Amino acid sequence: MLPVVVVHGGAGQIPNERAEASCAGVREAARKGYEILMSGGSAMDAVVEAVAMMENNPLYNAGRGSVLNWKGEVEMDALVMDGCTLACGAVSAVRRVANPIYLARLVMDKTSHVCLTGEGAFKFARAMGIPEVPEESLITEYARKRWKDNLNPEADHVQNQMGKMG
Amino acid sequence: TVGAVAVDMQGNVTAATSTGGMLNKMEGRVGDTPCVGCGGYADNQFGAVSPTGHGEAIMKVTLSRLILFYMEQGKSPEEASDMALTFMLERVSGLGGVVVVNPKGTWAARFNSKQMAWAAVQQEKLHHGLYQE
Repeated sequence: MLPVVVVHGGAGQIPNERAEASCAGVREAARKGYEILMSGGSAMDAVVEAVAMMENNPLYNAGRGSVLNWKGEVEMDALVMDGCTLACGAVSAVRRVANPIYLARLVMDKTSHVCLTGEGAFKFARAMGIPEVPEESLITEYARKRWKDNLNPEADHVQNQMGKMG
Repeated sequence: TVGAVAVDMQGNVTAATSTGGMLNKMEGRVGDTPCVGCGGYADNQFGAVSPTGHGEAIMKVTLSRLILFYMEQGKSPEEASDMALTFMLERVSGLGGVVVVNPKGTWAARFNSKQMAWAAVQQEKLHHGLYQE
C-alpha cells in the first residue's frame, strides 16, 4: 500500500490565461495533502486540507471564487467521507462560510446526521464557532463578470461554457 | 468544483468534494456534490472517488458509487473510471471527470470533458495534467 493524494480543480473549460495558475493550484493542494500523510496525518486530514486550500484559491469554483446563482448570490455544497467507517458529512446551499469542507467535516464528526442544508447549516456553523464571512468576500470580479455575461443570451464564450459544469 | 481522494499509511481511504455549483443556477439548486455516492464515496474495501462535471448527470448515474461497483468487480481505478464516464455520457449525455484511488494506492485521474486540472503525489513524485492524453 502506497500513500497517495489525488486532487482535481473541476472539469470546466479553463481559459488559456488561467490555465497555468489553475495547474499550479492543484499541484500545491496535492503537495499539501501529501505532506500531511507523510507526517503521519490521516487521509481525512489530507483531503480536507487539500480541498480547503483550493476553496481559498479564487481560481476555483468553490469557497472564494464560487460561481453565482441567478440572483448573484453564492450557495455552496461540500461532502466528506471516511472509508474506514463509512462516516460522512455534507452541507448544501450554505452561505457566508469561507470553507464549506470544514463544515461538512463537523457535520460528520459532531452530529448524527449526514447532510445539513441552507439556513440550518449556517446556524450549525455558528454554533460550532465557525465565523460568518461577508458574502462579498467570496465573490470575485471574475465570477461577477461571468454572472453578468450569462444574463445576456447573446453571450456564448468560453467563460459561460465553463459554468455548465457544476 | 474541487475535490480530493487519499490513502494514508494505515490504508484508510477518504474523499472530499466542494463546489459553488453551476453558474446562474436557480436559488436552492443542489447538485451532486453533497449527495453520498454521487459527489463522492469512500470505502476501505474498494477505494474512494471525488467527481466533477454535470451535477445532474452525475446524480442520475450515481457516478462515484458506480465506479466503486466496477472496481468491486475487479476493474482498475482507470478502467472503472472510463467505464463509468462512458456510461454517463451514453445514458444521460453527461460530461465530467473523477479522481480515484484504491486501498493499495493505485490511482487515476480521468475525464471526458475537454479539460480537468488534476495533480497527484505518491512516493515523493508529483504527477499533474490538464488536457486529455
